[in-house]
Amino acid sequence: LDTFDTLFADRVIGNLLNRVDFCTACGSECIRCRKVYGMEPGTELAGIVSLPSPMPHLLERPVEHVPPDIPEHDVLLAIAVHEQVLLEILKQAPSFGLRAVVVPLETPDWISESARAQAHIICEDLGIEIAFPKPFCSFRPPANSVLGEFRRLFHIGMPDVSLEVRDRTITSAKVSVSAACGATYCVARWLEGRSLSENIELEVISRWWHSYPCTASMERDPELGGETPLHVAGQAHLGILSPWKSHVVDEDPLVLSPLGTMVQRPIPPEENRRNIEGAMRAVLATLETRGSISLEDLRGSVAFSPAILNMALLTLKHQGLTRTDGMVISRP
Amino acid sequence: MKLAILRSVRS
Repeated sequence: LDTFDTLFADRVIGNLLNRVDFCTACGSECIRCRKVYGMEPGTELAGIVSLPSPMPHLLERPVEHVPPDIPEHDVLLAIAVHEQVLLEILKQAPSFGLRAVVVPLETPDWISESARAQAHIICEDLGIEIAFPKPFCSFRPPANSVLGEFRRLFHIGMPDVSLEVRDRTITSAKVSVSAACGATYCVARWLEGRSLSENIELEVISRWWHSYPCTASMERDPELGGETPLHVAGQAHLGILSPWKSHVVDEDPLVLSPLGTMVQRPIPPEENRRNIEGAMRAVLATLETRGSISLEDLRGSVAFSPAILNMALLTLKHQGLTRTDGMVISRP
Repeated sequence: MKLAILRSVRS
């Protein structure tokens, strides 16, 4: 049986419907910042169609699992659903009037590579636009596409916040597009009144985006250049400042080293602790299954840099959670 | 523009 994430969809729906009690991030400091926002005229949530979780990994007749109550719609947002059922629904798309599909991937394994390829083929044949943003807040389709219209009208996708700045102070931060979970409203609210001269990247954006909290995966993904969806989501929010602080978003992963070679950009210091903790968990999980492991094998089996892995191993040893015997790591 | 959301719910 496969289980499917049910929480992210709840957050997206809560954000879209802008329920009064939906966001609780600011606690007692809530100023109902979301009350000035709402759905655009001409937009409508035609329906929420639910599939059960868990479901068998392999369905013999996926078509029998297509819910009978799918309403007519222009855009389908498929959040963490069984990929075989999704493919069946895409095949039936013309009967719903479907023009575009968004399949957000907050975690890389929400859909397999083969299902993604099949979905592309089905949609291409039917003339339907499809996107697999990973994570959802990296979703920025061309403005003149159906998907672009969807992002603009429903205000979800890669964050877009209009800042009004006077004397380097942000006097207003209006959200045009929010992360689908709604985090951007919270970030924008706390940007108002702050000075561009302060470290608002860390003190406002990272802080509030993180504590909202962002639920994108912390799994490193080769498709993201070895970054995690969580990191990409953070960068998308830092991009809010890019018209004002052009150095903020630097997407080039390679930098020139003092030795004249191109090397991976170093990880920002504030991420180190999080990465070390992630590496510690990975090491403990590995030892859970195999008792002991050589340093060489460990390096091959977990996707962390040698420096992060070494820090994790030192910390684990210091805490008495592992034992090292030469180059072999084991449980005490 | 009409949007439909497909999601999973714990059964």
